[in-house]
Amino acid sequence: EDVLVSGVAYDRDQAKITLTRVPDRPGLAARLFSPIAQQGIVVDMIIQNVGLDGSTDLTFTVPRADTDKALEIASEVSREVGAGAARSEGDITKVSVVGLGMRNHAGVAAQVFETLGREGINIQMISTSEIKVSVVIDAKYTELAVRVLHDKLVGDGGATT
Amino acid sequence: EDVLVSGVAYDRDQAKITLTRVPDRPGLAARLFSPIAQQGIVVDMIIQNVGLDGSTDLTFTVPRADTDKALEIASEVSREVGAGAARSEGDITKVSVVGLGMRNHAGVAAQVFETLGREGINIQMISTSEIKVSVVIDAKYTELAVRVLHDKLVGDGGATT
Ligand SMILES: C[C@@H](O)[C@H](N)C(=O)O
Ligand SMILES: C[C@@H](O)[C@H](N)C(=O)O
Repeated sequence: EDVLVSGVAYDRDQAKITLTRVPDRPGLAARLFSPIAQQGIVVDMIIQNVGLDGSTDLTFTVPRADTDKALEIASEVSREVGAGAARSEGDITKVSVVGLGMRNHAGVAAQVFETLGREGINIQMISTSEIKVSVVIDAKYTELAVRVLHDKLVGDGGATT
Repeated sequence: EDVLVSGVAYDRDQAKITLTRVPDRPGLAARLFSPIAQQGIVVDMIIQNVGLDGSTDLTFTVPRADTDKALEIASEVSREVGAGAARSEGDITKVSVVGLGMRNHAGVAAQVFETLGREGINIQMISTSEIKVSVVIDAKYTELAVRVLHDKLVGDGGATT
């Protein structure tokens, strides 16, 4: 079944906060996100990959205006749980390709990665769902990334919403 | 605005494949997912967090029946690009909480993490979108996780679809 790519979206108003070397045991993710939620900070992406040596990294994105507040909480939690330093970066853009049709989800993802790779755009983070492939890249490549992805995936026959 | 949690879903038919220490430069994600897509392997989650020392880990999930095929490709790519060993694990379950309403997304995520943490369930991976919080846990906790999340988030007033 063909995948219908319905569009390329991007969000430049995001900053990422990474808490490194979070002990990989129950309850740790809650230690970070309970205060984040209590402070009313809006979170978009949360990404955590598997831990390999008893610890793992936790990254989440917030509106850039909330960077300092989020970093302060992450740094405090880091001290409390013995994690590594928390760090933030605001010069990022989240680019998402929305598609319909599960069977070729891997195909859409592969095309997203190939298209960006061909332009020399490094993919900092990847998070996918059944209908969406999202990547985080350096904000300076925003226009280029959106254009080449649109041309490749939407421009040659895909539908636009 | 309140978040309406519409349900808790789970998928036990997933295996994760992790390619460790992938060089964090343009084109590498494509090197893995092009052959994966070409072999017709259905991919659900793709998770990659930020690289911190020039490399990062790439994890993706496939139906358990495709574990060997996916691991073979990942191992081959690993050799070609100088990444670390590829590994797989099938005893996992992806649990997703679907909610509507962005403002309290962090609140839903925090509640998911707290609820699982309280039961001693370790969260191996996290991937979120605007409407969904997905975690990967050990498959042996499937029934417990779904029950406690449902009771906490859907049982006390949330809507079920
Ligand atoms: C790292 C963090 O996610 C931890 N594994 C937890 O379950 O809370
Ligand atoms: C690790 C991998 O995602 C790499 N950064 C790339 O852009 O392909």
